[in-house]
Amino acid sequence: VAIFGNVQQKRLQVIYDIGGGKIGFGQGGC
Amino acid sequence: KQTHESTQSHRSQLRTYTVQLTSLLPASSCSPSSIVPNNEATLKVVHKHGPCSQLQAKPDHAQILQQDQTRVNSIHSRLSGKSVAATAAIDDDNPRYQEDSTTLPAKSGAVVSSGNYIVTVGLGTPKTDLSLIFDTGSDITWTQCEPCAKSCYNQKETIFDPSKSTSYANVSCNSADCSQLKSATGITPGCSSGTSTCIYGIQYGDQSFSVGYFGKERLTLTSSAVIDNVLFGCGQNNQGLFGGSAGLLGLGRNKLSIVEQTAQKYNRYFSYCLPSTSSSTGYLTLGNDRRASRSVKYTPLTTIPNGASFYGLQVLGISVGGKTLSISASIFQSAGTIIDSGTVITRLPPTAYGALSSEFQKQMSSFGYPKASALSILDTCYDLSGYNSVRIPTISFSFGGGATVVLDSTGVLFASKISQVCLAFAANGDDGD
Repeated sequence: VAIFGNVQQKRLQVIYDIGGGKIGFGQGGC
Repeated sequence: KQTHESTQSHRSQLRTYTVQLTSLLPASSCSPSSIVPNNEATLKVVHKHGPCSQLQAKPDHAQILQQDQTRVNSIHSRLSGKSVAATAAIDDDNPRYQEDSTTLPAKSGAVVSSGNYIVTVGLGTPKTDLSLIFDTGSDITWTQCEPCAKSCYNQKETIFDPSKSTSYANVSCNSADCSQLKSATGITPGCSSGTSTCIYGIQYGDQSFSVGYFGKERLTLTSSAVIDNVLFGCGQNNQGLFGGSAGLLGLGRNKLSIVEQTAQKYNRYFSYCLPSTSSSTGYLTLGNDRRASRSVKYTPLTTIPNGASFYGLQVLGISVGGKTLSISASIFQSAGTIIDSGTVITRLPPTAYGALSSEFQKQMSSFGYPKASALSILDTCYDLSGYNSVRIPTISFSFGGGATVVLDSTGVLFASKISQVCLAFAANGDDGD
């Protein structure tokens, strides 16, 4: 598989809404 | 703040970030982020080896990348379903523990624990504060436990002692919780002959492992977020490269992960933000984050064959400097993609990486930046000596469901030093990986 790693996730707000079946990305999260 | 800020511009029709070079290297002191979610179950996230962490071991950049490749190999091995049996006991020399062993596959269902980010939680009553690697790519939460019957590696904090906690309980061998370990770890649990206590074992792809008693304990995330009867591994035989942390916090999709164990309270919902540098802080929040803004873009969560514990994503395309790369959608679809907090560098199918690297080099060349030698798995590197700030192309990912995410500028480059700043992406061995 391809892997979206943690360097690329920096400063993104990454949301795991497993019940809702979705993953969210918000910019400038921290 | 100005040092860590970057801005996008649209000069010359190419979309670029302007990056202050000092922001690529860690500062010597910790600067906590002022952005904290409005949620009672929020933990501070820090880089394991930066000034915001109290842990000691500090691998160099090449070692970090080497460990990262081992983790990726481990993920690929896990998805291929291959394993080899081996055995580790809690204590070979002590008759009391001789039967307290469990079989460990040399290539188990677990991935390497080299993840870079840690959170501090409280375990037991009264609580012991423990810094755990937080990992969306594995399921079991474990920590080293006294009396360390066989072996404990050096950790910064006091090792958890269940005999001093009034809320600790062993899990029995014939319980459903014990049986569940097989799917979470890939290893059949053992049973302590004297006490009928369930014995877990987990071994990672770099041969690191933890074996011990499977127990239940009170987990304190914050003073107002306390969870009772959390199932965890109380490790009596622990060896490996855990960097001085006290163990692992498993946030995968198995029933034994913290996400599933807290499903009633937090509704299988969590979020995090990884800090831009190792000298700043981020957060991990369990439960709904009321700070989540309308600008959040959502993509469907998918499942990978043979990888039910992983969080799958559908990548559709990549843009560099606003230019969409010509990559067939089938390249991404054939192998699939996961998102993982424990893998450092994003791995792409070779065809996709080739297109990304080529376009990035073309645009960097147009800005006149000189190339530098490769750094381990990173082959697109630049010597930026003499610059205070540089323009680099923006990189954005298009995901299924119409979500397009522009990466932060700190998510594009990996710097060992200013004379060797590299594109922070690497290729898998094969488009089918």
